[in-house]
Amino acid sequence: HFFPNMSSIPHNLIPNSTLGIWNSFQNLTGCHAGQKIDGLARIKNYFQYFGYINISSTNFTDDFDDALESAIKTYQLNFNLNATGELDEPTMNHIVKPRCGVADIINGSSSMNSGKSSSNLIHTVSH
Amino acid sequence: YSFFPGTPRWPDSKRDLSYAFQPENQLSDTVKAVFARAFLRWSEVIPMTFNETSSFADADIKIGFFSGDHGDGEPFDGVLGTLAHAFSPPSGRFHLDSAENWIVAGNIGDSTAASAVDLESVAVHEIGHLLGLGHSSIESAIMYPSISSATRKVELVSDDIQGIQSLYGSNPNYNGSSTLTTQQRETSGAGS
Repeated sequence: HFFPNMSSIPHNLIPNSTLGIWNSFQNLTGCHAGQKIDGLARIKNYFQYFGYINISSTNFTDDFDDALESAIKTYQLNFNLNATGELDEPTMNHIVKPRCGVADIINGSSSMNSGKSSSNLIHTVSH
Repeated sequence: YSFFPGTPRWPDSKRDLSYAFQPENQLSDTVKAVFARAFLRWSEVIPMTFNETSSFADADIKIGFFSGDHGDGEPFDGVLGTLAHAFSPPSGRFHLDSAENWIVAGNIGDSTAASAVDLESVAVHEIGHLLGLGHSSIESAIMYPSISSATRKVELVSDDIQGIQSLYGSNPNYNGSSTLTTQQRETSGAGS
């Protein structure tokens, strides 16, 4: 669908406000380590897709576990957010933004802010 | 800035790259012109050129719009979410999600259509990947991974330029003054 500008888009082609496939993640705002919440498995898939969870699983649980907390902290570092390790509001607002499909961390390494392999970060967090 | 693992780049023998569009997409000249502008932004700063060719099979860079699973193991996901992806050198594969509402005239206009995405902004970013750049944590950089819908961001900043010039050197005609540095952009409030 190509349009010269926004106002040329027919209204029947405009989804509800900012509807995007990741907007359902907003329901997870405030989740933190130790919780078990429906939908956390999907956000683990999100983090895995972009290289933040270096586990070759396709069947994640809804547990807010160490791997997820580590992934969130690395993501927060890369996007200049406070590294709380929680799905706080600023982090969720960032996660739902449309983005490039290329992973931020490839083969466990990244030169973004986190600047270290995801496996190293897990090690650091566990200490 | 960052690079892909192993710092892949186009070989020295490849400084004049050709690009072609997936024939089935039947893109208009207006849409093709968006990509030409995007390529030009990179060729202004490095000693490389990009020219369209009608031979899709022989092109160095192959551009196509696809929906869902399109055979590369990286399926698109519909409106918003992931917008596009491109592969590191010398793959040349550049794929965009056909489900998006792409704005092509470089004029965002009003913001009633929050799901619309500026095509040139995404194209400039993905060409960075085609040339060997990874993602940057600097929000004003073209190579920052995310972009808000209804946003136009097409100018390379110093982070992008330093990254790409470390791979290919500087265009002899680049005087370094035509593009705002990150600091200038943040100070002036211009840009994205």
